[in-house]
Amino acid sequence: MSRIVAIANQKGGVGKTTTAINLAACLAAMNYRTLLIDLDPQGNASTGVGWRRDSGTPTTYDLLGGELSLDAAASPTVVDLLSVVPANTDLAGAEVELVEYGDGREIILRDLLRPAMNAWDYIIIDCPPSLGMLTINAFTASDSILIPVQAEYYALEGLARLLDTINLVKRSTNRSLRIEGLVLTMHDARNNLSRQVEAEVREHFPQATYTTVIPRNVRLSEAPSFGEPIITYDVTSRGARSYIDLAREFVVRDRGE
Amino acid sequence: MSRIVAIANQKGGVGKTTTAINLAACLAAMNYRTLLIDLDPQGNASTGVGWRRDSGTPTTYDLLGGELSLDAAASPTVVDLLSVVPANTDLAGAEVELVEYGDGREIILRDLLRPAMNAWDYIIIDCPPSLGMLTINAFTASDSILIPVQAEYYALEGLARLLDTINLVKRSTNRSLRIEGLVLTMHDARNNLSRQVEAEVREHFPQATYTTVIPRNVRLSEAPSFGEPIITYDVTSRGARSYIDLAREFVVRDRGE
Ligand SMILES: Nc1ncnc2c1ncn2[C@@H]1O[C@H](COP(=O)(O)OP(=O)(O)OP(=O)(O)O)[C@@H](O)[C@H]1O
Ligand SMILES: Nc1ncnc2c1ncn2[C@@H]1O[C@H](COP(=O)(O)OP(=O)(O)OP(=O)(O)O)[C@@H](O)[C@H]1O
Ligand SMILES: [Mg+2]
Ligand SMILES: [Mg+2]
Repeated sequence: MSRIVAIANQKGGVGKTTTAINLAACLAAMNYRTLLIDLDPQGNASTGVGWRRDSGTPTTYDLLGGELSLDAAASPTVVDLLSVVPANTDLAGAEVELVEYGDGREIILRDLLRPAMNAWDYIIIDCPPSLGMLTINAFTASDSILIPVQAEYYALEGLARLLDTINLVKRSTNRSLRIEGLVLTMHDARNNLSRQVEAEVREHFPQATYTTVIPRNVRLSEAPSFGEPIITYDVTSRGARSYIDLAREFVVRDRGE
Repeated sequence: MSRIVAIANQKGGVGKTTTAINLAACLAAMNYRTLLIDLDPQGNASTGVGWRRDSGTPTTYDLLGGELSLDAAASPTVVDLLSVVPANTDLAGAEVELVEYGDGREIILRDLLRPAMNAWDYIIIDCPPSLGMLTINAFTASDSILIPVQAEYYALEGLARLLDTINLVKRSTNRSLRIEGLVLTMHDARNNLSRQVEAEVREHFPQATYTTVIPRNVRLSEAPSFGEPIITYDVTSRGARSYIDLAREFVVRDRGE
């Protein structure tokens, strides 16, 4: 009963990487075998779980090249049961190469993940801030998409386009694709704008919007500089508690447990 | 003495659009004829100066198509002396079309701006969160690049790759390209991480880092929902004062006045 979930939103800086890392780490802590795939040439998810660029281990670019199995591309992390397929700047080349590839360019990642996915309970894919070929590959490969929505005005603007793109993929290369849910991030309960954005998102997406809200919490932005997810960096923080709640809600919505 | 300046950083959510809008608006308020070009398919800079998608006026996609002069593509905004070439989701198609265009794909925007730039004192280009063909076109067309750096750990990670890309363009399609400067954004003086990132940026780029620092200020994130830059939304706010200081420092660095 493996599941592949993409964390995506073309708006920049909304908490995709922070959600991908911490959801994946919490799922591993709940004893689910979890693989985090960094599909962003920025490589933030990779450094956020302690991967070092000079380690020489395989990357997502190597995986997309087709010479490596998923198992061979995965590296261990600081968290038991959490592995990562890391990214570096080579991956930026893949975006252009994928566009020039022509027919079948959308299904490359899917064909690499599907045969090997049963080694994990969850595969979490961190997407770059765009709707280009890397993100389209993630949508085609995934069972569902989790959408972080920053509690800010601009974050609302892009949702319609994101949903259109998801529907496009659903009609063409991935009929069973669905929306895992929307998660409000960097929420500040004292701030009017935050409350307004939350109200608007819950009104438009009453079922899909997660009950769990991720608050703005400085410990979440400190953790990556130590190469650690929040549950190993500071498990007592509000940031850690909110991602533990998120992982629990995610599993209940997914498995009904 | 017209100047074309790109506001760029592939890291998402670092304050590119907020800086592009408010620097451009402040330059217009200082009596410089200013054109804001939205080169991001998200279109945040366009809505941030009050442009409405249903207005039917020309967009950046129309400009890139070559059938419109720069003058014809520019629309007035809520601020005197500030015009905008707005973007909508059509522009997302341009990224793929530019890649497939082949030879000369990097100089399309430059060849559209250069002959017409003298109608403005400053042209400010808001870039998307990527180093793809739209951003490369902006680098090739610009005199200089202003780099917003969010006072967060991940924002430091991407700087090396951004500077490499700038140098690549400088060696190939735009020999006179230079770095206008680095501007710290969303800075919170009470927060250790903010102070550490600032110290690190000033150490690595002592000359290029602007003295003016943009503080985190909720009024800046409220203004776009009213379609206004900060100087018309709330000129008394810390956000407005910091962007007025930024515009003043920008002009002094650029013109020595
Ligand atoms: N809940 C939070 N509280 C405080 N800071 C946060 C929170 N979530 C994320 N951050 C910080 O905000 C910044 C943006 O978050 P992040 O990098 O995860 O977003 P992203 O959507 O992955 O960005 P990109 O679009 O560049 O991929 C980072 O510096 C991160 O550490
Ligand atoms: N100094 C500030 N204080 C508070 N909020 C800010 C500040 N600057 C920007 N913001 C808010 O932070 C969010 C990110 O800023 P902005 O959209 O300008 O970044 P960007 O780099 O253009 O993002 P993208 O990578 O998606 O283009 C927006 O919601 C914006 O309103
Ligand atoms: Mg990210
Ligand atoms: Mg922007």
